[in-house]
Amino acid sequence: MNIFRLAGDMTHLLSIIVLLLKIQATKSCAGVSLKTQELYAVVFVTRYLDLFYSFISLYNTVMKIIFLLTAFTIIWYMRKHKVVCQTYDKEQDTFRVLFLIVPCFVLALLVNHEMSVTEVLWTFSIYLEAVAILPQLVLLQRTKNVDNLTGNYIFMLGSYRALYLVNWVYRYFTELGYRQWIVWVSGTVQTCVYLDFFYYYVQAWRNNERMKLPG
Amino acid sequence: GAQPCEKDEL
Repeated sequence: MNIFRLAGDMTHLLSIIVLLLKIQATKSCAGVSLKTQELYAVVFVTRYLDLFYSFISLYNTVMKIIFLLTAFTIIWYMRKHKVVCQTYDKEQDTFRVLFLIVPCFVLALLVNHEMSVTEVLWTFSIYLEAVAILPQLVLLQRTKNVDNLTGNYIFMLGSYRALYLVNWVYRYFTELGYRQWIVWVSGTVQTCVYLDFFYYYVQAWRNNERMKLPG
Repeated sequence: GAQPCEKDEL
């Protein structure tokens, strides 16, 4: 494992911790999209089915379990915690997730490495992850003012993807015969989804002010 | 051809 991959994973983990801490400390999930969090849970469940039949490393297994547990913890807070769930912007978080899930599933059936249940579900999880942030970005656009923690959460999620891109370039030049087109193309799309957000995030940071999205 | 490579990334 190279340094870019490790940095990517750690940024991903940190983004989730930041979100969980925000929810726990402020007892509020205002500005957080439950749809996006549920999509991530679907992504992790369909991708990490290999926990049952393949072992790569202790690091790999532990990280997968952490991602699964934290995803369901966040959903639990937003749906069941009696204080936190009242702060959820249900009326604003109206993205139709089936418009993401169905096309990703069809694409996974058409473009995959192998026509098996686990391989198609794994491919589906790769496609779905690329667009899972969209409900969150739409919610952000609607509520306009972005609180610092939510902004940092999304910024770290985007950074994690950017670090994975660098990791793939590094692996391409250092590992003989290493290529994974499905992951590369989806990952590039996923990183591009964040570009607009990055622009406004960096602008707010440079001007030392609270982040605002244009109407 | 398309070979499923080892899924060592998260």
